[in-house]
Amino acid sequence: KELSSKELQPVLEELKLSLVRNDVAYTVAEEICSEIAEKLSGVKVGRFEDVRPLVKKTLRQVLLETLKTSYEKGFLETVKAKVSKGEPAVILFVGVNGSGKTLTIAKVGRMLLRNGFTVCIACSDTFRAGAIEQVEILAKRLGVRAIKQTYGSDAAAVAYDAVQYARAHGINVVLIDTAGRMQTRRNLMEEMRKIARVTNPDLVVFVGDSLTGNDAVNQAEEFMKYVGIDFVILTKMDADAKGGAAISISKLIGRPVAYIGTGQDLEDLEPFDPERFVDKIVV
Amino acid sequence: GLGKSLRSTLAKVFKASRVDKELVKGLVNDLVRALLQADVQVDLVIDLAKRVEDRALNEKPPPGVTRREHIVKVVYDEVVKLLGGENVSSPVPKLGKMNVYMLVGLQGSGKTTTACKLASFYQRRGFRTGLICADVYRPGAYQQLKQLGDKAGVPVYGEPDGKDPVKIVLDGLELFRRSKRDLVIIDTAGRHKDEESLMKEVKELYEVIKPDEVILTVDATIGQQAYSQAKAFHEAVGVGSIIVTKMDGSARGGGALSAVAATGAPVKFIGVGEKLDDLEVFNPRRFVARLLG
Ligand SMILES: Nc1nc2c(ncn2[C@@H]2O[C@H](COP(=O)(O)OP(=O)(O)OP(=O)(O)O)[C@@H](O)[C@H]2O)c(=O)[nH]1
Ligand SMILES: Nc1nc2c(ncn2[C@@H]2O[C@H](COP(=O)(O)OP(=O)(O)OP(=O)(O)O)[C@@H](O)[C@H]2O)c(=O)[nH]1
Ligand SMILES: [Mg+2]
Ligand SMILES: [Mg+2]
Repeated sequence: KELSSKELQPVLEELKLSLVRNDVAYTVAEEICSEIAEKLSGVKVGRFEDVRPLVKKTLRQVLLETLKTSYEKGFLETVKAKVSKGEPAVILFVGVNGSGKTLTIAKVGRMLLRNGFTVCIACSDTFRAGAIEQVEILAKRLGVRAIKQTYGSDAAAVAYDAVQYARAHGINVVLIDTAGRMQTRRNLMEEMRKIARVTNPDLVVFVGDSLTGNDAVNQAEEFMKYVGIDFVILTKMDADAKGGAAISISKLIGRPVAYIGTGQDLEDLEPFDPERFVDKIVV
Repeated sequence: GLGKSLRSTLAKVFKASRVDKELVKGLVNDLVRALLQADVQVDLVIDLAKRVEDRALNEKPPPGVTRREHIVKVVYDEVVKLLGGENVSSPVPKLGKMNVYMLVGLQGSGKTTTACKLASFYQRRGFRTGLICADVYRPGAYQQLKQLGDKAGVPVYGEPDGKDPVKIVLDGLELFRRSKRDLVIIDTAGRHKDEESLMKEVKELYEVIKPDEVILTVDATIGQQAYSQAKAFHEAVGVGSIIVTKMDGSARGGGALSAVAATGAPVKFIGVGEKLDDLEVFNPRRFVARLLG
């Protein structure tokens, strides 16, 4: 017999709630459920077959399609390609307040050093108390140079300085730390756009907190609109985070989650594994 | 945004020719949608929806109140109930003693910034305030608190190279006792419920210091994990009040509702920006209006 929408509806309603429990944004959960309904319309099922396993299989498909969004080159490949041209790879890190940008930059620095690259960090958060000292201490731990000016100086100017410094000293990668900013603050979003315009980054990385709920959607939309996002890093996955934000963000902007933050040490950065992630959500 | 949908549903309630099961079902569905999009915990939403539906269909409206008005009031009442009611206990330090408040919360939830906002708030109201940095992990934590404290004109105690937060706090409290402070606010390191040694540490801090109030900061953008994280903090140290930070963004703060439900603690302030005066005394009506749209 043909699978009826009457039969599917309650299963999808239940699925929608379980996706929300996993911190998938509500509208994204709705979208996923309607995609599943579409994929299963007119499908033939056994007279007494339970539709749940079929829905699960389709869900897995839909989630993997979203998360495995094809992107031209991987993160490290992009860095390698730029460096092999004899130019420093410039990576701009952006995101809202407290998402974990500064620590993540240090983790990425550690990873790049392990991969044989030289690194410097631009202290382009010239606003928040203790921001410059925080970068300096992390840079010292890594054994890399932090390029800074004073508090209140122009963020784009510091970033530009760092790129020039990297060029002059043959440093492979410039990691630009920026201030946290609410995506609703137009002037701050414009400032971020200016930093990108001045430094012309090879990669823009959106650092998102995996504990974020529905706001992840609006954050990703706005940051994508103002400065374009190449990769996403989701932090605090060790905080019992279900990580649904990965699905919401990838669905919305079609960009992959490259890494996840799994703790507060410099080693706590792992490549994002969509298969393993979907296995945890689709139980 | 979605807020329009609940408002338009409530408008439908008023325009409808008869208040029947269909209408109530529609309203409850829209309410569930609104609360889930606002990040309220799923089970809390389901329970609330059941109560609203039950009351809307079976409760007799009080004399002089139309069935429609009653339904709208039921929705509002049930949500406010989750917030612990409409009364905001005015957060006033007790006179004649040195009050000690301790800030706890998840990484990046706004503790350090809020500690200084609170210090500035109370200092401006005549309470001699002091700040203690008990975060020994985050690089630059002491410098961050010191820079903010200097701006607020509030003395800051910390031991930047210290490793023992209990010792730092005891040293700081002793210093502030001698300089006759009315209120000392302790900033602690960010932590989550699965960081065993950090949860053990905050428990120890609580037991040694016996603060007058433990304040939990909750990021307005937090999703479904707010409930279980808040519950874990409450079980470790007994949360006395909640401050919802980053309410100046687009997030509706449903996680705060979940945190209140998990701790039984009231929301006393909200953070509405990064500056020292971006702190507002909590207004339940305004919060619920924003939550529901
Ligand atoms: N448990 C855990 N904590 C993290 C992770 N990433 C960052 N943190 C913590 O989150 C807090 C905020 O990190 P920061 O790097 O200062 O965040 P930020 O985005 O730079 O913050 P602003 O510059 O103020 O916007 C710190 O306490 C970090 O240690 C992670 O993957 N796991
Ligand atoms: N827009 C806005 N930003 C805020 C608010 N409260 C805090 N912030 C910002 O959020 C970020 C994190 O704040 P912190 O005070 O460092 O948070 P924390 O809880 O002490 O962080 P950890 O000590 O690492 O756990 C900073 O960029 C703050 O400026 C608020 O109410 N509104
Ligand atoms: Mg930072
Ligand atoms: Mg702090």
